[in-house]
Amino acid sequence: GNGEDLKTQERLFLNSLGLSARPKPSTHRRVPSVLWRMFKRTSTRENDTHERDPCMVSEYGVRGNIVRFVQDQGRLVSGWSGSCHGCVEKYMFFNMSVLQPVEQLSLAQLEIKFQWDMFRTPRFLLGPQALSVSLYKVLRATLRGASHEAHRRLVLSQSVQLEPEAGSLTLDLTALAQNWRKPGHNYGLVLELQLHPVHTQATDIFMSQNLVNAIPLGPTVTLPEFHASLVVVSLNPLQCRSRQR
Amino acid sequence: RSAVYLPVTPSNVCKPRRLYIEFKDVGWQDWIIAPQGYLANYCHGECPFPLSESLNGTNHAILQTLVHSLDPHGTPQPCCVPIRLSPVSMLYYDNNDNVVLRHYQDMVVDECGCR
Repeated sequence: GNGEDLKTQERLFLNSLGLSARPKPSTHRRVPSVLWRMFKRTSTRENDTHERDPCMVSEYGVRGNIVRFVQDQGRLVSGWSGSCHGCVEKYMFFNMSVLQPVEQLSLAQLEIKFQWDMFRTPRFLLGPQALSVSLYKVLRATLRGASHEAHRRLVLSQSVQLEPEAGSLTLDLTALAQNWRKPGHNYGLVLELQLHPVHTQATDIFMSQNLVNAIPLGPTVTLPEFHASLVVVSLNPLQCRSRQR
Repeated sequence: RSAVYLPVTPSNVCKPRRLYIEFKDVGWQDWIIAPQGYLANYCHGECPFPLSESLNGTNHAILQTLVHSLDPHGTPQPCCVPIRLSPVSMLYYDNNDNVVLRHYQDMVVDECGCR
């Protein structure tokens, strides 16, 4: 009897935290540094009796009491595309059903972090690189044989200058994510990366010596590793009452 | 009828008592990243007649203590409950292994009162 009571009490509390059950221990992801900073700031502020609006996320300038780093559950669609040298496509999927219906979405921001694999990247490509980033919303996905065919619409296309070590890209997807919350509307995103080596002294030598074909574009060129997260800020009005009230 | 005065020592008057909740004790240490625990506190103690101002009693509580003093068996004392609470932020993994920072209101008892 007491054991059952404990389970019921735990379930009630977990429900109030927006959890269906006690999360299972797994090989947990690293905590993003921005979340650590926010946690430390809010923990310090909680001791301050003159705290400001506790349901404002000042880092993103929006109202909310919940900040999630929703992880990408997609996969690599294709390695090297036939249509261009140095292309790679990645299908991204962010499960927005983790938000409870009562939560009001304030912000959805896609963060893509690039990291060069210094050991696999040819030396002459270690200068700044231009990377074309195209993001497509998947309207419908159909299975053809063993492969998926995605009907997609271009959301964004832009060029990013990457430094040799790392780089990042931030995109506001709030409007798109609002739509994903409707049942049956979330087919995910396709991210297409295209590498364009910037002319550096090293590549110019290749060019001048008419060795352009020797530049190993194609499968021998390594695109940067990248990791995508969707930062989602939401407000649960039941758990975040106005201080004026 | 004359009022019944029960001896109330300062130690058993309604006030916040120290309670540190360690998440390890409830087996949640695997998914709560931080904090590892927090000072939650709780309210405990009596709401005796006459209710002093320090006990933050409502008008209803004052009258209830009056009636209780006349009829201690028929009418209970007012309850000693939290009247001011403060929030706590928690960093945890959800059921999908996403990292979540959430701000929870009413987690720490700062002040108690007779209600």
